[in-house]
Amino acid sequence: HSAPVKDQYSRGVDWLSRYGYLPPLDPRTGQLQSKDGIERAIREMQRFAGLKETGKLDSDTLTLMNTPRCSLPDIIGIEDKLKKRRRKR
Amino acid sequence: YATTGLRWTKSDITWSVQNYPSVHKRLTPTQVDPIISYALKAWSDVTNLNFYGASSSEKDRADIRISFARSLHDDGYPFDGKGGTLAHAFFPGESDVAGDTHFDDDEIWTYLDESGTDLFAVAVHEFGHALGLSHSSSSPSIMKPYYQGSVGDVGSYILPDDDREAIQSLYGRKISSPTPSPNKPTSHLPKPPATYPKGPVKPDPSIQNRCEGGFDAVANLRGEVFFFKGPYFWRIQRTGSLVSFQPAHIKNFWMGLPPTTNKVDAVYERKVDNAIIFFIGSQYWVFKNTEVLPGYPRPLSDWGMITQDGRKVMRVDAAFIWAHNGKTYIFSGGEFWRFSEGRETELRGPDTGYPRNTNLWKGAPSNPDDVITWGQGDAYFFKDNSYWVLKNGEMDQTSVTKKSTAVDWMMCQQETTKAPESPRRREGVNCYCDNSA
Repeated sequence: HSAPVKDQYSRGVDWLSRYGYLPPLDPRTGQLQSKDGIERAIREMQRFAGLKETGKLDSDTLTLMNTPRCSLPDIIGIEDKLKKRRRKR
Repeated sequence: YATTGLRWTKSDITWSVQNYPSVHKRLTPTQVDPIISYALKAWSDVTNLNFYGASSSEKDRADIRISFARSLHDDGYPFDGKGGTLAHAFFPGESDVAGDTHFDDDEIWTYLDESGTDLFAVAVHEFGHALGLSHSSSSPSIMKPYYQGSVGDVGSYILPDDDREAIQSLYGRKISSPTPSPNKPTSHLPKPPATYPKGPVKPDPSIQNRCEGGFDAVANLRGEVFFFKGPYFWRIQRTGSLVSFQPAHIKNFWMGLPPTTNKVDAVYERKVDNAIIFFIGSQYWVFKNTEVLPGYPRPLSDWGMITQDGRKVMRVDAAFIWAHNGKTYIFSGGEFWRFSEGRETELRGPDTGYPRNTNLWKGAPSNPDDVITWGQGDAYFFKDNSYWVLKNGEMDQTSVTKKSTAVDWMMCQQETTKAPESPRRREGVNCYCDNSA
């Protein structure tokens, strides 16, 4: 029974990274995202979406993560902007 | 709302549809064109922007090029089949792809038909990005990132207030009457002008403004740092990211301040109940989240701050909670007061033995613009375009290095100083008088 939960978790982290709630991982150091960092990111996503801030991948949060949406990130940091510019070039 | 800090520097913008839905052909080209046209009209109705459908020979050179694409489509942002991501657009700028808008061709694009995805609703959203808007967390807002279903008929659609204010913050309010309705497909749209105003995108004035420093107030609110200057504020997240280069209007975010508010003196988040306190002149306001509580403003005299020479304090320079002891500190005119705020709602007045002279905070400026607790509980003093960090719990450090607010907080390459007005401009534009004239 643990496999789907793990999958949900990694999908959730991927989703949070893709839409700007978690900073992109540094491939040189390969550091893991911290538990606190992920919980903060989930809370931020929940706050932005108007959901109850639980910091957990609860059913409302997972439902919203599966809702069709625009591909642009919700949080655009300076790193993302620079990365995009570099990619476009 | 949130803006990206990027905008078109011209008001005449051309668009073209490069191709049409090909996987599920529920909408024909003659239906897609007017839907796109109306989606642009939603934005031009409230601003001075004009959209022109490009002629077929100019199609590839249009500012906003619209296409339906699947999976990998050579822009680094692949689509993911039906569902998931629906569309994206590139922000305005100098890049060749700026303004381009891509819809996932694997979606079933429809109009006023719940069995598919409403092209008009998604197009209005994406054109918001193509004009410089980011995602909004407000409701209602077409710039919310999630698909919210059809928004109704193209002819009667009006942008929600949040989006209208957002686009007007970039391009101003519309001066003339609303854009005429494109009753028929693109053949009835005005032709593009013979020559388009070209040239590089000029930097937004607010970018320079941000790099000049001189913030009225700086506050750590709910773990984010807010920099207030004039009627605007910038916001920096826990990660250190500036939410937008473009500042937000104080009165659009903090509800309940007087409409004439064009400056705040100090702001802090109260420890006991997380209420947010704004000081402006001789009054203060208490906010629950972003809305002011009833009964405010109240006079500053509630705080019981009397200077060493016996005067009532009429204005606050800075306010913060020192993480070292959890006490509230308020600075005014070179003196500071300490408060031990408790659960009680009424203010008890400052702790005994205050005020004291601000030069006790050795190494920090004696009249700071504002102070916050940040990082590892350190006290950050801000003044002009610099800041000083006093390590947690220390008032008497041997050396405190001055750092640049513009570079470290405002993501500027370097500090900029306000350019003095040239004599020619003064003479050319304004009358110049002196006492003898």
